[in-house]
Amino acid sequence: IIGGNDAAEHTIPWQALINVGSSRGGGMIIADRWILTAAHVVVLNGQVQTPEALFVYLGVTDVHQIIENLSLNVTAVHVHSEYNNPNNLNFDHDIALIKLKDPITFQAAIMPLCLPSEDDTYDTGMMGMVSGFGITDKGNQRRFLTNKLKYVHVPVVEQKKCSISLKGKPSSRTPRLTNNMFCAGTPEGGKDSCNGDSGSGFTLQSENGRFWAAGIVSWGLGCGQKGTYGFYTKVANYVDWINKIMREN
Amino acid sequence: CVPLPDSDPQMYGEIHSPQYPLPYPPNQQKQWEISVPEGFQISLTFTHLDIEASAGCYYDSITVLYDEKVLGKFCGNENSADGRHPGHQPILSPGSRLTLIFQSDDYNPDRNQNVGFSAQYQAIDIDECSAPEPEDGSGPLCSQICLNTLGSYLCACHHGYELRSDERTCILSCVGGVFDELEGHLMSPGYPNPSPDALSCQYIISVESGFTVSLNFSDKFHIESVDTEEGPNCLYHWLEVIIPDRNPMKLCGGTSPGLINTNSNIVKLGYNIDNQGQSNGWSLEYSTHRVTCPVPGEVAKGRVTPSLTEYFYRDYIFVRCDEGYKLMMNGAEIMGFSTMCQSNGEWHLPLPECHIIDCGEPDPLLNGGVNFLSGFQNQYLSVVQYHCNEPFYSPYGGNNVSLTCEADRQWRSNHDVILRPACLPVCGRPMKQIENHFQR
Repeated sequence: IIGGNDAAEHTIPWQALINVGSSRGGGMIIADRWILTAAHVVVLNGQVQTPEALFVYLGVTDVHQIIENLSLNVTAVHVHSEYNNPNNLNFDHDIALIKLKDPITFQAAIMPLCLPSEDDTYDTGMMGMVSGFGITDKGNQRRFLTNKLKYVHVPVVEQKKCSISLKGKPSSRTPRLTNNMFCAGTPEGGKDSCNGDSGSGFTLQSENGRFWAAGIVSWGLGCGQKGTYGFYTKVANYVDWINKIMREN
Repeated sequence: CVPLPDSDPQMYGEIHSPQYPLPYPPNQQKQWEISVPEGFQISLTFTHLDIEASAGCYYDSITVLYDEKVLGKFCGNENSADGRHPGHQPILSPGSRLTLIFQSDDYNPDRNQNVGFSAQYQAIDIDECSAPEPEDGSGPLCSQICLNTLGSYLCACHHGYELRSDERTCILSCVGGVFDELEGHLMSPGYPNPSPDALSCQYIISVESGFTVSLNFSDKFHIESVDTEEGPNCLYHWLEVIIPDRNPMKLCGGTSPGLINTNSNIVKLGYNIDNQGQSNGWSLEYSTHRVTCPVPGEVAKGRVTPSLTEYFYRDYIFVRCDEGYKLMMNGAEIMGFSTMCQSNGEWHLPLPECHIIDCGEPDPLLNGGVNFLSGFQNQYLSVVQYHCNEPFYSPYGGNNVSLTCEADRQWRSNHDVILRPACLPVCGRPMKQIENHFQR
C-alpha cells in the first residue's frame, strides 16, 4: 500500500494473507469457508496452485504474528474459467475463490466482507479503501515490503480516465482494460495499492456504512505514480459466478 | 299283458286314454301301474273325463284300484246326467302304488264321440306320525316322539331317555348328559310325572370358562324327603348339586330352591331315587353370566375407555394419555394399550402410567446458543429461545426464535412449523472503525 497507514486491529477483519511459494498476496473473507482473491495470486506460470501450496492466514495485522499461526487448510482453488494470462498482459477475469476445509468462526478479528448488492454502485469519486501486506513506501519513493497491514483511501476513477491513463504506453507491454475492471487512485499519485497487495479487497461503503467488496487488487503500471491508477477486478460483475461456485461446492 | 311299473318311481306324471284327445277306439283294455317312492302316497286328479256314460259304467269305464281294492270306477262327463264323474277332487292312494284300468266295449255311439280321459298324479308325503295306532296291538309308531320326514319318519325320546335299537321305543337313560350351551333346560325323567324307581341320573352343565352358571328351578319341585328329628332329610331321594371347590348340596322336599348362582362354569347334578316312594321330580332353566373384572380405576393424566359401571369377561378397555403425555409400562414406553377381562375375573395386563413427554435437548445452534425461557427438563410445553453470537452473527429472519416442546416431541415455533434456526454471519461491519483524522 502506497501512501497508506497501518491498520489497527479489528478494523479490516476480512483481510487474508496468502503466501504461495515466495509470493505474497491478499484475499478477503466472504463466507465462513470462502476467500475471494485474484486469479493471478493462485495461478503461477500458468498453473493453478494446489491447495497444499497455499498458506492462508487470517485475523492478524502483523505478519510476524501471522506466521506463528498455522495456516488454514485449503481444500479447493476455483479460478475463473476465462482467466487466461500467459504473459501477464491479460488480467480480464482476474478472480478466484479459495475454499477452506473448516468453517471459520467469526469474531472481532475475523469477519466477512459483503458482496455487492444490487443497490451498490461504483460512483466516480467515491472513496474506497484498499488494504494489504504489499509494498509500501518510506518516503523518497523507496519501496519496502511491509509486515504491517496497511490501508489507503483512494477514489473510484471514471472508466474513460482509466483508459486514457493507459494511452501512449506500448501496447505490447501494457495490459488491456476491460469492462470487468475499474481503476482507482488520484491523478497526482502517491496513494495506491502495489505488489503484494494483489487479491486484497478494494472496499466501498454503502449508505448504511456496510463495507462491500467492490474490487480485487489486480494490476497497475507502477505504483502510486503520477498519472497512473490502480486497476481492480470489478466484483459486481462476478456475483453470479461467486454464488454459483459456492453453491456447487 | 300287464305293463310293469317303472323301475324308477316318478314323483309325478300324466296318464290319458288311447288316442286322447281324439275319441278312444272301441274294444280297448288298457292298464297302468303307477308307483311313487316308499313313504309317499299318490294323489290322482282327473283333469278331463269324457267316457260313454252307462249305469254302473257297465260299457266303458276307467277304474282306479289299490291292491285290487277299487277306489273308484268312472264314466260320463261333467254334464251328463248318468254315469259317474270323479269331479276335480284328487283321489288319494293309501300307499305308494295305484292301478288304473281303462276299458271300452265294441260299440261307440255315432253322434257322441267320447274322447276318454286325462289324469295327473303326484307323490304326496305320508305323515306317518299322524296315522292312527295300528289295531294289531303293536303300539304306537314311536313310543315318545314322532318326527315326520319327507318319505319317512323318525322316532325320538324325551330327555333322560334313549332310543332303543328298534328305532321306535325309548329306554331310560340319564347318565352322562353334558350341557355346554350357554342356556338350557333340564328336568327329571318323566317330569312332571313321577320319576321312575331306582333312578340314578347325572347331568353336567359345562360352559366355557369365563361364564358362570345360574340354576333357576321351577316352582313345581317335589323330591321325597324323610322327616327326622333334625328336620327333613334327603335320605332316599335327592338331587345333589355339585359345584367345584364347594360342598355339595343335597336338595329334596316340596319347596323349589329357586335361583342358585353357582359362580362356576361347571355344575354337576345327581338325581337319585331308590326303589320306594314317589318323587314328581324337578325342572330347571339354567342361564350363564360373564364373570366380572374389577373396575380398572383411573390413570393420572390419562383416560380409560370405555367407562362402565361393570366390566365382564372379554370386555376390553383402552388407555389414552392426555396430550403431551406418553404411555409407560414397566419403565418402557408403549405405543398403545388395551387389556382384556379374563375368564378368571382379572385384567390380563395392569394399567399403564402416563408420563409427560420431552423433546430432548434442543439442537445446538452453530454460532449461537439456546436458553430456557420456561418449563422443566425439555418437557412438554417447555419454551426455549435461540440466539446468535452477536454482533458477528445475526439470526436468520432477523429475530431470535422461540421454540416450544409440542406434543409430537418436536420443538416448534408454532403448531405447524419445525423451524431450524440459523445464524448468518454479519458482513462488512468491523468492530472498530479506522480512526478519522479531523485536520483538513
